[in-house]
Amino acid sequence: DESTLKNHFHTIQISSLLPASVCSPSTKDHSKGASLKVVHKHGPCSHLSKEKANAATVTQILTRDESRVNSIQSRLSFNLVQKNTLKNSKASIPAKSGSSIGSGNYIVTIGLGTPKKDLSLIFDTGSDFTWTQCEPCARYCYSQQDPTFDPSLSKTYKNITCNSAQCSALGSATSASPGCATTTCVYGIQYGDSSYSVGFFGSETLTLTPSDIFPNFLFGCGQNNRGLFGASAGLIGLGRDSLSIVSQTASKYGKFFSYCLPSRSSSDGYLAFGKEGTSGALKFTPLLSNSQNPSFYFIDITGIKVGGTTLSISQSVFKTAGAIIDSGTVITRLPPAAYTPLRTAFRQQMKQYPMAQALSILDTCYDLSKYSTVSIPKISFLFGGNVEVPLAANGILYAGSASQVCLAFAGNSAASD
Amino acid sequence: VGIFGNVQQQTLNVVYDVAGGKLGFASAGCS
Repeated sequence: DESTLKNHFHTIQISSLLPASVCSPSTKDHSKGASLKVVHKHGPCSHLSKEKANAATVTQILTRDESRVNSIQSRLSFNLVQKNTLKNSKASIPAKSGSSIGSGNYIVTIGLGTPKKDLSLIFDTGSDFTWTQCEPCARYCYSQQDPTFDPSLSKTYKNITCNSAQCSALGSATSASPGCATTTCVYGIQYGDSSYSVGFFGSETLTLTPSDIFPNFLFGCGQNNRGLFGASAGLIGLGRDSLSIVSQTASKYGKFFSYCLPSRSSSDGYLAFGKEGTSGALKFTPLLSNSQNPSFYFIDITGIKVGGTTLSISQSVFKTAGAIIDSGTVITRLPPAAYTPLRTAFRQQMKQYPMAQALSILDTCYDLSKYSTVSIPKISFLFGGNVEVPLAANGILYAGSASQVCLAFAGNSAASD
Repeated sequence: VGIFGNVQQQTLNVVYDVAGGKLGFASAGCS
């Protein structure tokens, strides 16, 4: 009936699921705290999207997402270190498997150096270390949109020495022991999809806003960088390690940050540091930590609602392996015993629409090319602390095209993953 | 592990109070 439809279903226009061609910037004012604009790398608000010839396809995005998830699962399964060697690097550094870059979908722009140079970096809560490509690109730099950072043109760049405490701290932030070139500390970080960056460990003045300036910010000045970084200038790590931007700015912001990721086809979002300007309508769930995997932000998923009904899923299903929140993973992954009932309930409530073939890892897809609007069941996630979070319609469906619109969830291959 | 990914986080205001050990969510955070 009409009441059920209104309360438990989203009525959406198919066009809202497809990429937009025009940027419509948010009108919300986030200027109270230290706030940076967040844009989707492939959306019309990103200056990186101008490189359309190199833009990833939906299938490539999902394949890279699977690579990232595999590497996260690998790290969390306490596997032994993969003794990969960066054979092409001047400084050969053994590297563990880190998180894959995946599709690195969201970008923020920060300022580095004196005078300040703006750099667009991949936004990642699933890793810790911040780095950017640096001149003279002694071995290799991939093509990026912004001018490459040149430390020789900055009055405030300093190399970190090999015998310093900061150099020793690199091991946990990059999952690789630091190297040494003459007296300068050398970092190496390798990601699960074989992307990597190697370079000098340095400090520099970081400018978030004109009134939020951090001298001596520790970062990687990359001299050999290859992989799936798109046209970004590098990566900003928002994990828990002492070298993450969250920890390095803790004296001012108290390890408090927030963001809103824009939907792919809409406008811009933000990344804000500090408590100022935080909404009062928040619902809080415990943020958990794991001493064996200290970088990640663990959360307690307790249930899922579809169309107003809580799915019958045993609590032990979510407890077996736990869960993390990650800005760099595109599609939410669930234990098989949670994904299967979610898929069944969703298919049951979408049975009036014709199904379509699977899209990479997404196995529940619909051909909606003959519709301008559709009604889809609302989905909420339940978290510890009795918190219910309703997902936006854009958080439920992922569209390759109007003829292939898919449930935006995937199952892990094993309950223990 | 399960992973709460970025498609599902879209348009939510996601707040990390790392020191306080809590994670906050609010709807319609971007608009």
